[in-house]
Amino acid sequence: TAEEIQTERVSSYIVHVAPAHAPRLPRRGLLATRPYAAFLLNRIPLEMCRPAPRVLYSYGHAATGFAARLTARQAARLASSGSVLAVVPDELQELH
Amino acid sequence: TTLTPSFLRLSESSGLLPASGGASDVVIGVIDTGVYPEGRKSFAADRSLPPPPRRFRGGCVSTPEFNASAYCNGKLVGAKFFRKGHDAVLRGRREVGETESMSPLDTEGHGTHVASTAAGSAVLDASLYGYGEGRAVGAAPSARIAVYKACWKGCASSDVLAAFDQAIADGVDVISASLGTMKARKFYKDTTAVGAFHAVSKGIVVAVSAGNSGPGESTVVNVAPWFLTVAASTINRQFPADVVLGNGETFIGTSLYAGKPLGATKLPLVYGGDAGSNICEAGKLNPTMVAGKIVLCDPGVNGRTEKGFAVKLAGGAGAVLGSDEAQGEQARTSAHVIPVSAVTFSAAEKIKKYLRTQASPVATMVFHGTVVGRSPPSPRMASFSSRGPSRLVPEILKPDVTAPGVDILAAWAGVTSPSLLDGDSRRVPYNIMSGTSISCPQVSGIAALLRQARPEWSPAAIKSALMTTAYNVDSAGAVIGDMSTGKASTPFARGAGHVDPNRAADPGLVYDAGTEDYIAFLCALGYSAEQMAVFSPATNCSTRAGTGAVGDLNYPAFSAVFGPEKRAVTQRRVVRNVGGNARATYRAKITSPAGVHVTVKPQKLQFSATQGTQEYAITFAPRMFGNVTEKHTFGSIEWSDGEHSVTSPIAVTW
Repeated sequence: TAEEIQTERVSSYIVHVAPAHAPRLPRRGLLATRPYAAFLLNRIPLEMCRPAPRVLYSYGHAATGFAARLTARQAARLASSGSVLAVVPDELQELH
Repeated sequence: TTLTPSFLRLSESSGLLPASGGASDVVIGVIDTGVYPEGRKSFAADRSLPPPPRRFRGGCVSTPEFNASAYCNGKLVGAKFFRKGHDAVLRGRREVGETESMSPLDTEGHGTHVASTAAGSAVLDASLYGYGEGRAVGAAPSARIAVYKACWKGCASSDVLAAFDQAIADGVDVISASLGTMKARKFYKDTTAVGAFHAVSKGIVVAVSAGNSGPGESTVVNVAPWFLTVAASTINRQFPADVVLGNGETFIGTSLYAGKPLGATKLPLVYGGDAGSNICEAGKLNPTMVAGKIVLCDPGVNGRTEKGFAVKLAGGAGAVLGSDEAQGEQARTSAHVIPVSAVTFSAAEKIKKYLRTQASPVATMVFHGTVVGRSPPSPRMASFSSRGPSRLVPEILKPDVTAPGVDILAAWAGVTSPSLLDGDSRRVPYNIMSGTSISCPQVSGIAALLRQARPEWSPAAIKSALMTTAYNVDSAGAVIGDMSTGKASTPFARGAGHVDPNRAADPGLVYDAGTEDYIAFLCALGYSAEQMAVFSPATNCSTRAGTGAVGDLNYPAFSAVFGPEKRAVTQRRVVRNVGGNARATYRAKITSPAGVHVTVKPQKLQFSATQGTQEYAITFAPRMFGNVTEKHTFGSIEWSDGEHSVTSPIAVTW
């Protein structure tokens, strides 16, 4: 159905995580995607993990959280998690 | 940047520039389309430059297309790129462009222009085909540049946030971001505002562009109070190109056309709308009607240089480009590939009238090159510069300041033409551009100078100094004009006024603010615990003491909003004496907005060695009698000790 297509559509999101629940990032910082990949696996049930979410960046200085490719359903699930503060759809900004 | 340093009164012999050593100990992080350093002397390290600051931990990444060891030096100290978000957002909708480079290399031109505007090294004999010729130098000539490429065809928010994250980790001192969303977002959903909040909390100044969506009301973006939001205005330089009609009427347009000039013999003039396309779209102009003629084109839809190119493809000899009515007295300058002059809306209307009333209309164009002078007065607010009030938080007056952002020459990438047209094979080391993108890095550079000259100042103190010392009159002594109306501009266009770097070095008083103040401000906005946690995890607004009204943020400008009940609004401020004399007395001088009675308590602030800060309250009360028909009225408050003038704009929304 159209609704199913919508909820399974993969987009990029920025996920703000409560610092108390944020994994410790190694020195590679932004590029260290593994800690938040594990974070995702703990919060998205296995049956919802297709297509597999993919962490793009791990933020430790400008924000606490990560950017990831998620389905709308996965994003909604994350947003309802107590350790997640906000899930913001990625968007294109323009040069001025 | 061949004229802006003198327009900004930046001198190598006195004032802020020598006092700051050109900001040699400051690193400016530029979040943009990357940098094109090859053959661009703006990114060469002067031998006299000391080693970069040791606290800077960044560096340059090397790729097959970006040779870090060749390009990076004591001037260009950082170059990194972020693209994962761009690809994720556009997956399936766009192929990676042939000319794009998976590296910090700038294949657009914008980032190179911005970076060299902020902190380019001095280069002699810079020009665009002779236009704007002179010694090009960035606002902070000795500051270091660290480039964070987050913009490709658009800038994905996740890439921009990654750039902020990396810039903070690397230890930059100033961040310059000439980008934004189309509309202002709530701060917890605005990733640039979130990234900037954390940067400012770490002492980094973040300068951003106000946007190019003017002159409409409430078009300003990047409105968070921790941003230094920059509008755009003109300098004392034009590139005039006259359109001379067969009846002798002459209209002064603008152009950067650099080819063979048209002769004195007038050519047939035709309206694009009568030849297949009023907006002069490629392939839609009838060559038999256009060949050898000058074509008048309407604005909009396609780019300005595309219109000229379309006329060229159809065999036309030249084009006259009209402007939008909203742009008023402004026509936009571009590096056209054929003889083209851009004229104002009213001029285009008169040319159309001439076309309609003549059996054989003819015209020619005369290109005057670069003209520097006092007429028209400068600065004037660019029509395109986005305007306040802030739709999101009308109590915070935005934009903050204005700076040169019209027809500015700076370095350009070697893989793109000055017209940005694929069909234009010209390659140039410098280009002339306009936008708040261009004014933003000027202010980033000035902030870098202040950062070094006044190392103890916070980002908010630097912003305050720039705002309270800004000037509001043009070279003719009138209030800075607005090109969209031809009348005086308002603080919703120019903010606190035009930056005056030398005066900013000695503002007398500053309105300081830190992380705690911004948290109180966010609490006053009514943010939930989760929304607050994006900024500050431990904050519980409901149990927090001292959270006042939104307008109580210690901001160097005032914006009062009268509700339907028209109650008086009181706002509180704290000022710190940063003048040379610890014992100082400042007195208030008010210019009340129309229909408003403004009172200040106390009216005199006395500072001493033990009392370096003072508080005051300012009340805006609607007058009981009198009729205000405007939606907004404006005034100012000036504190002066006889030596310093600490001025803040006042905006009232009825």
